Amino acid sequence: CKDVAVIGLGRFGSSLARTLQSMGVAVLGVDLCEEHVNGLAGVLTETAIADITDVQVVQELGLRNFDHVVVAIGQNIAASLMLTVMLKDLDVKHIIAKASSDLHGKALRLVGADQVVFPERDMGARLAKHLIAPNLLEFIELSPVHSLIELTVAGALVGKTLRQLDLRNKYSVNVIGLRSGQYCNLSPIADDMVKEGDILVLVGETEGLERLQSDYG
Amino acid sequence: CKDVAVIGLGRFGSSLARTLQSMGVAVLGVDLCEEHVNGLAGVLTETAIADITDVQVVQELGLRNFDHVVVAIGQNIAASLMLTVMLKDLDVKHIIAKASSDLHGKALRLVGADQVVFPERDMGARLAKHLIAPNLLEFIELSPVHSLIELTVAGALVGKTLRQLDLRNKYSVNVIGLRSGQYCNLSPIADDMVKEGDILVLVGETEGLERLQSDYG
Ligand SMILES: Nc1ncnc2c1ncn2[C@@H]1O[C@H](COP(=O)(O)OP(=O)(O)OP(=O)(O)O)[C@@H](O)[C@H]1O
Ligand SMILES: Nc1ncnc2c1ncn2[C@@H]1O[C@H](COP(=O)(O)OP(=O)(O)OP(=O)(O)O)[C@@H](O)[C@H]1O
Repeated sequence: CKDVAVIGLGRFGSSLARTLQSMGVAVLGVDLCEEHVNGLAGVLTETAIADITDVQVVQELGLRNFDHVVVAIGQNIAASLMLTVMLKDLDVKHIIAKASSDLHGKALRLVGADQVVFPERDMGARLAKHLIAPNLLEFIELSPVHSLIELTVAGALVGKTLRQLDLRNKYSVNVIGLRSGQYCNLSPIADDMVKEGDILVLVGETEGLERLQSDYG
Repeated sequence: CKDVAVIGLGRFGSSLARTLQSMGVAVLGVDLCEEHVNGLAGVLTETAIADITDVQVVQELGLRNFDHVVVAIGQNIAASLMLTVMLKDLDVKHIIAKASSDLHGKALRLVGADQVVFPERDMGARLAKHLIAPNLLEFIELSPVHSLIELTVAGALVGKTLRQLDLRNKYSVNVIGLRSGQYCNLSPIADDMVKEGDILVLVGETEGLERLQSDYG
């Protein structure tokens, strides 16, 4: 990933630009708001204060040459779509665009965005799941029937040994790790006891993992 | 999680409210913009069109009784902070607030928010990491020295058997799962071969996982 242009240095674009730059990528950051650009002028490889709905501006920025161009303009839908069209005309290899709604996202794909992201929508859904199941720290779907989860030890789980929990027989689930403080035991044994605040790293049948969570709610 | 009030039904708040409601939570959604409220009127348990900087309004909404109140107002910093102060005065059990910047987040914590979220900032950082390492699908830090990752099989990994990859000896890493299409093999054996597009689920020393990724770039 050699260089990236980030168009729009709002909350999403500026975080993206900073993170990329900090990880060794050469970043060009563009925004029409001087204040936003000044905040990053010392940080990014290159910055520009410009209105990217101006075709001339897009030409002069040389966006054609970037590996990735990110359209990080959410609320100004016209600017977001028009820029994507221009980038497609320039044969930019990989266009990523931020969408404010499903409809905006659909329009972006139709005009040529290779990837569309929905930061607020996705984080809203994540927080919802976290509020409903605060002990569930991580959830990865491995297949239609298997998942991997991280579960905080609390309530009825506290003080049990893995033998007592009998996870494999009862729930078709394996403990692949037991986190306690800063330590992670990757070879837990039957007599290991789980303490309050520990984290169980479990993999197995999704149905079993759900049953485990509701049994020990 | 019995009921949640979501104040501010922008992109983040509306997604949060919808997801909670779809998972069986009773949601009250409040916004001063009629259009935003109308979009959710048939969906949420209760909605209200109101300006929450009005103390009277906050009283009448009965926010004191909710398990969680989410302040999903990012750009109107005064409204965000003033509402949080009012909620704290009402002894609301759990206040979650969306912040537009680190400074805004700090102010929110100082006035009493229990949890502060940064949706755009966090998703910007996530996209950055994805652009730099597109084969790295998941990354969970298990301890200061251990991680779990999901790595797409591409390039030099393609067509190798697990025996050939010799992950445990070379990288101090275990394959806990091999995903192929919709199927996940949770008991992979040495002769299993990884194909293009498969996903390796690996756990072990973070340093080894990083070396593996750079060796097979
Ligand atoms: N025509 C334009 N040319 C250059 N920059 C623009 C243009 N239109 C908008 N921007 C910039 O893009 C940035 C993000 O735009 P906007 O605020 O519309 O989206 P947003 O999705 O709410 O942003 P975020 O959530 O990332 O803060 C702003 O900093 C804005 O100045
Ligand atoms: N005083 C207020 N009373 C009620 N609702 C408010 C008030 N101020 C702002 N809102 C609503 O909160 C919602 C989110 O606010 P705002 O647009 O400032 O934040 P945002 O962080 O950019 O939102 P998002 O990124 O979630 O779209 C908007 O729908 C707005 O109408």
